[in-house]
Amino acid sequence: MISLKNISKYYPAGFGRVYVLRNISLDIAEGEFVSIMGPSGSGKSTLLHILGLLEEPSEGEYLFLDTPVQKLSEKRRTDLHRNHIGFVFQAYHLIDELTVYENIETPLLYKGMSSSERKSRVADLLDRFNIVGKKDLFPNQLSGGQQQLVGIARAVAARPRVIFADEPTGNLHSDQAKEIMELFKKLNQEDGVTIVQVTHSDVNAAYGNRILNLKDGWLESTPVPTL
Amino acid sequence: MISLKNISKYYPAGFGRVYVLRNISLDIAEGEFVSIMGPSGSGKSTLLHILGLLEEPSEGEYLFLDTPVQKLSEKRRTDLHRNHIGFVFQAYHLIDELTVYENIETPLLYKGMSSSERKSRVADLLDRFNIVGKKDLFPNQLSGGQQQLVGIARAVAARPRVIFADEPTGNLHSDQAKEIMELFKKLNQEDGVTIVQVTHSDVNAAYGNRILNLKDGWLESTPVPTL
Ligand SMILES: Nc1ncnc2c1ncn2[C@@H]1O[C@H](COP(=O)(O)OP(=O)(O)OP(=O)(O)O)[C@@H](O)[C@H]1O
Ligand SMILES: Nc1ncnc2c1ncn2[C@@H]1O[C@H](COP(=O)(O)OP(=O)(O)OP(=O)(O)O)[C@@H](O)[C@H]1O
Ligand SMILES: [Mg+2]
Ligand SMILES: [Mg+2]
Repeated sequence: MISLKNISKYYPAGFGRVYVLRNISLDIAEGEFVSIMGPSGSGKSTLLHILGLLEEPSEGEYLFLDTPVQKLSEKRRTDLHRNHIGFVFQAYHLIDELTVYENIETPLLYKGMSSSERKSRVADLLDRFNIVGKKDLFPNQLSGGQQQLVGIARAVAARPRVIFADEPTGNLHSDQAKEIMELFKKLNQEDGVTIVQVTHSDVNAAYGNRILNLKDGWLESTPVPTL
Repeated sequence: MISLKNISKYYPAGFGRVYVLRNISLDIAEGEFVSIMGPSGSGKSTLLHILGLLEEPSEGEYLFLDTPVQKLSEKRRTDLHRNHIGFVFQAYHLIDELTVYENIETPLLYKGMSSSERKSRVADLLDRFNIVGKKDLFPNQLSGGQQQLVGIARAVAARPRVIFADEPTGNLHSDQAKEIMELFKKLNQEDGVTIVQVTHSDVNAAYGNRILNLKDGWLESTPVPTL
């Protein structure tokens, strides 16, 4: 379903380059639940953005659902992202000018749903995440954890085939973090959703079937240790 | 050193009010290391902002270093904040238009230091946090954890008497989180710095001498359990 071949990402620095990802090759099959771990600055968010069609690599090939992504126009890449992908950002990236309700509804606007279908889906998510009372507030009126929950609700709203989640529980208490991981597990096991999460937590990583370790932009893969 | 009496914070909602903090009274002595814990939305960041002189309560009194804060002008409150307080924000709040070096240097500009003294202090912090290579980059070119480290470096730069830290390790790997907590412990035990941290982590809370639990804006206090 997802296949990276010799992917590199670098930025200009002085007269040379600083490499953020180096020669990354990996395959993710449909239905997998993969965790990406590694120190700060090791390239996890960069890798997730490339996988989620939000950023282009400097070199290498990316096959997403058998489509060679690097040959696509930006418009085609954006369509693919909107049709198949839910993305939870490390810094939430909610739209400040939209309410909580409107932020969660945004991905549904591309799905050809009726207005009442959208309304019912958003209401269901607000209820499940326990934030009904916040639906008319704006992101800057929410706590850090509440913003994180809205980001997750938005990512799962359109029932995407793949969810990319960048440290989805960093600002949550352990009970709430557990609820989010149980939701991901349910989506993966009951609905066959492919999940790729970046996490610093061994507890969260244990929910997946595989761990990819990044270090200075290099990749190593290990099966999930039994805790 | 810090004394809150009957502090409440609310926002207008419809025809009524939504209470974020309810009737909070607490004292923090100089040299304490206090952790504030509680679920998402329980008012922790709000309480920390009031303690850090960044927000005003709706009701109640706040004595900071024997000064009744609610009687002060905004300018006086800002001076107090700049002279005595280091604040680590939950969402970092780095200045996008300034480099990493300039962000860390900002609090030193109010301290009447010579340019070479500032240069030496910033160099020392960049080195200690292992981010020398990033000093000329802008915040949007850093990883989430790197931004968090710059926020912490900025908060400790001017050697403040009190540090307020809002979930300072949420985006860090456990080794780096430990380094930050060891730094706080050192500042507290060797330099007598008062530390008030908001944290979701029991491991981090164990570094302090006292835990304050917030729930729906109400406060309860417990000594630190031995783990
Ligand atoms: N301008 C505002 N208008 C309405 N409600 C607000 C406003 N600002 C904050 N709130 C509410 O105050 C409550 C407490 O927020 P706060 O950020 O203090 O929580 P917190 O305990 O730090 O949570 P977290 O652990 O998620 O960071 C939240 O329910 C939030 O929605
Ligand atoms: N525009 C840029 N110019 C230069 N360097 C950049 C740029 N964008 C990102 N980087 C660098 O890429 C590296 C990897 O960043 P990335 O955000 O992928 O790390 P990460 O593994 O997600 O870290 P964290 O765990 O802290 O979130 C960092 O060292 C960062 O400074
Ligand atoms: Mg990251
Ligand atoms: Mg908070």
